[in-house]
Amino acid sequence: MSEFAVIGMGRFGRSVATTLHQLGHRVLAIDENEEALRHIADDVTHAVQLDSTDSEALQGVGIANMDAVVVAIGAAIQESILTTLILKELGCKKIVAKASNDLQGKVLERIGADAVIYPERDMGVRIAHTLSSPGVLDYIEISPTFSIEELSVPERLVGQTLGRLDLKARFGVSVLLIRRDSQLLISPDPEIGLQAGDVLVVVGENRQLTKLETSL
Amino acid sequence: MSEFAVIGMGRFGRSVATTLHQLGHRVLAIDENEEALRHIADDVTHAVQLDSTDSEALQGVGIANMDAVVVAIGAAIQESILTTLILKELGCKKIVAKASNDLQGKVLERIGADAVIYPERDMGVRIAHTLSSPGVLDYIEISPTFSIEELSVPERLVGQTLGRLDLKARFGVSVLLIRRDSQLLISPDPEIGLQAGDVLVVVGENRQLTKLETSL
Ligand SMILES: Nc1ncnc2c1ncn2[C@@H]1O[C@H](COP(=O)(O)OP(=O)(O)OP(=O)(O)O)[C@@H](O)[C@H]1O
Ligand SMILES: Nc1ncnc2c1ncn2[C@@H]1O[C@H](COP(=O)(O)OP(=O)(O)OP(=O)(O)O)[C@@H](O)[C@H]1O
Repeated sequence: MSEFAVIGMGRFGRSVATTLHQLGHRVLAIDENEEALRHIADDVTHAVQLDSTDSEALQGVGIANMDAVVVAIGAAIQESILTTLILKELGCKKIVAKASNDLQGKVLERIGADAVIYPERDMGVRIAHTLSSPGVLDYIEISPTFSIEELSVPERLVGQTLGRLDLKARFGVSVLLIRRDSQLLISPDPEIGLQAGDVLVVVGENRQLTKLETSL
Repeated sequence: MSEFAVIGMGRFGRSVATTLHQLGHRVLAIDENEEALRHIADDVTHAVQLDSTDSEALQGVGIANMDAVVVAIGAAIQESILTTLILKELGCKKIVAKASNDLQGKVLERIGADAVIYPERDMGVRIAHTLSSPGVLDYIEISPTFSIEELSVPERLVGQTLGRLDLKARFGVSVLLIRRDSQLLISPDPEIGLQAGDVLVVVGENRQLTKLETSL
């Protein structure tokens, strides 16, 4: 069991704090706004009202002993940067900071954030891919060039076998598994016939996946 | 090539609009605030300033002809709900709406949104999982009970073969692929020895994955 602090109880910060608590960890939620803390007080270990740009206040709650600190401040970009700087100076083991744009992200990296995340941007990319190709249910980047995609099997492919579809030869894409109702068929046999409602989870280069999407 | 409208140019809306445009589609960006439109005017097909709760204004830009409309309004929950209702009445083919909390999400579903998404909440869950187990690089739900996870191979497992690890028998988890530098080893041979820096992409029930995480 580890101990985490999450600073900034917006939609993202609340989600991180309550999920960590559900996974069995001790969670300290921090926000300067009392109203924001009231909503989550029962779903975390401790909820403390303080201004995270106040170094002494952070020391007072033992922030440096945390296994990781998440800085989830949004609109107040100055505060997010200043808070991250203070955490670094206090010797925090791991700092994960949310950024609203690339410039803020670069500054947070330079001053020592161990990881910078862009929640809205990343979800926007995923939703755009699922809209761009109606068959794509979800799209996940696993490296700069490769992604995993969930594709719903179109009507006209029902009854065909994976062997006949031969996605590897035609698109360079591999089928990792088939989701059929609540079951998973992992590394499926090429002789398996596709059924209506099947979902293919495939992996390939981004260029190859886009080609597959447009052909389905 | 399809045609999309995105209403609300916050961080999420901008990301959806610009990604769809990069994927080659026609994109109409809508916001009531001129400043918000100025940033993205060059990255979309058209940018129009209007209040999306004004039904006539929406008809005036041909919103019903779009292949899909994304409602990415955040803080103004009333406007998001009213806009979704109007789009439904105008006969839009597909409406994807962002929600800030469960209650808003339920209302959006009831009035006819085809998909409701929670960008901040979902990213919060993923970040919490990656923090909860240091080896977890990413965590993706593929159904209510199954998820795919990216796990970095810990020091002490370097040199072991997948066959010896036998994750299937011990945890009920299957290894879909190994990411090694910029290469992917799909459906890897059990005799393969793990190397430092390898990343395993595995699939299993959420309960099984949590057990695997704590044991690594
Ligand atoms: N200096 C600070 N100290 C502590 N909390 C702060 C500070 N500055 C801002 N916050 C808090 O951070 C929280 C999140 O900030 P904000 O709402 O601007 O982010 P957001 O990106 O819109 O959030 P989300 O998208 O996650 O809902 C707010 O509850 C705010 O009170
Ligand atoms: N009735 C409306 N018509 C058009 N645009 C609107 C309307 N109401 C709000 N908007 C726009 O929606 C955009 C996004 O709203 P807001 O910033 O509250 O969302 P957010 O959830 O904080 O955004 P994000 O988290 O994606 O940055 C704003 O640019 C705002 O001008």
